[in-house]
Amino acid sequence: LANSEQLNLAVAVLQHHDGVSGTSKQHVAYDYARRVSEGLSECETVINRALGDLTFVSGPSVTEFVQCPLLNVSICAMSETSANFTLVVYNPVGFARAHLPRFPVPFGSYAVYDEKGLVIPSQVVSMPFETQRLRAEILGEEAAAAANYLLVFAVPTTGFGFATYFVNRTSGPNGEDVALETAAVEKIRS
Amino acid sequence: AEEFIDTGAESFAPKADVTMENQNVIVTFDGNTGRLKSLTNKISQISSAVTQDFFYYNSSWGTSDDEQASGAYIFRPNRTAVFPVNAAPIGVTVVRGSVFQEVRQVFSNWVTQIVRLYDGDNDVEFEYTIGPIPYDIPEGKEVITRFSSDLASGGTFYTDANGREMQRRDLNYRPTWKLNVTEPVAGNYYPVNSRIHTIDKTNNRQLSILTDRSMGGSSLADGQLELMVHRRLFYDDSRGVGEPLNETGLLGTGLVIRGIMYVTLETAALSPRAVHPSAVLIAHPVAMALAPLSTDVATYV
Repeated sequence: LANSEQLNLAVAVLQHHDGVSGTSKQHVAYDYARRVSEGLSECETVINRALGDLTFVSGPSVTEFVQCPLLNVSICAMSETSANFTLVVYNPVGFARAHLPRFPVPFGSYAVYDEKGLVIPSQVVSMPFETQRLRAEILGEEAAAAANYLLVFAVPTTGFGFATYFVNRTSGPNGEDVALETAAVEKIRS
Repeated sequence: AEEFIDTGAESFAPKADVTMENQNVIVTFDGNTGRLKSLTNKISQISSAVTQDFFYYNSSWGTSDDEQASGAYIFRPNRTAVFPVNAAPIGVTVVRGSVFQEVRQVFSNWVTQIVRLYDGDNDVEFEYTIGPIPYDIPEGKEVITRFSSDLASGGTFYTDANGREMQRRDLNYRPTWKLNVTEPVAGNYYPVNSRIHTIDKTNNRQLSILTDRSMGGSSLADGQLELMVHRRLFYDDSRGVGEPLNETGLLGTGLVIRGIMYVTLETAALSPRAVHPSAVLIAHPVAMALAPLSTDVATYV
């Protein structure tokens, strides 16, 4: 019975001028963060169920959906632990546009399919050092080492529309990476 | 599936400039300094020499004639000069592919940036990661990024009013009273909640920066745009908070922040149309959810 009320209440509290301007005491800032985090967590469940109802007649149950709120620092448990996964994207504005997510992944080669089963352009690059450092600080060295690459692809969506994409790891007979396309990396100055 | 090419990293021999290019934009980096050098809009056929760097102001802890310190409420540097995070050539790695290209810049061990150009986009993404700000001087540091261009802006720039109408700002000027300039830097800082831009009317060019969060911004010289991206201060400004703005983060080492700026060079007339889609994407991001895929794609489809 998740609902968006908790986030609604958290944002209401954050309308205080200290919340808007960042002039609160530190322990209050932590409390603001906790309230927003808990509200967002509830809303994740709401969104997951909505996307599940929109997307799947059969297949994964809606409770299997997860979101990745730490994607800005390249942390996403699903993409880091699953060689194959489904991505559903909902566009909340009224015109078509493309978003380019970057998912942390453990392997160096993937194929990405659109909802018709056609391969779309994607790119795998090594994870920047700074991002690896941030991951290690948040997750610990061992857990952070689970993903050393970033998978990037464009996900166009129609206005108020959603799209489904499928990500599959591609590998050779001995489990080695077999990339569909390679990216060149040039180190100009270390 | 990647190849690292070491082009003589530690040699001082002049190096060729590095460019990223898609259908709409050319971004050039100086091969010798590693920093941004120019932007070109291929469609509108305009270009500008634009450099970008990271600096910091030293915070004021107050003076004998004015005890006001820089703090959570107040931005008050102790001088107008800025200090570069790193004046030397910076580390650069270039990644090229069909979906996007990126230049990874290492300014110091606490300032890094990735500049990305996606296939088909007309803006350039600058993703900066800053912190922990070193605790090495008694004054705090107020870290800014500054874009310096050859746009003849005549001391005028524009910032948004809470994400709505753009407001004209003129250096050392207020439209409704005669300004006595006592703070040449802070007195020209304005809130930037979503964007800041400056216009060269003579040459019909506009440099625009979209931000993903609220910050302070200004244009202290013609063609310049600067944004304050992080602060770490060691004195309370005595305005009520009662604590210095010295966030250590949950890890205890100092706050690390990561943000994105979208930079566009376009004619003045076409700039709003060019900037708006990215602004909407920031304000109303897509919702994404992932689920395990237990069958092969063909069967699933």
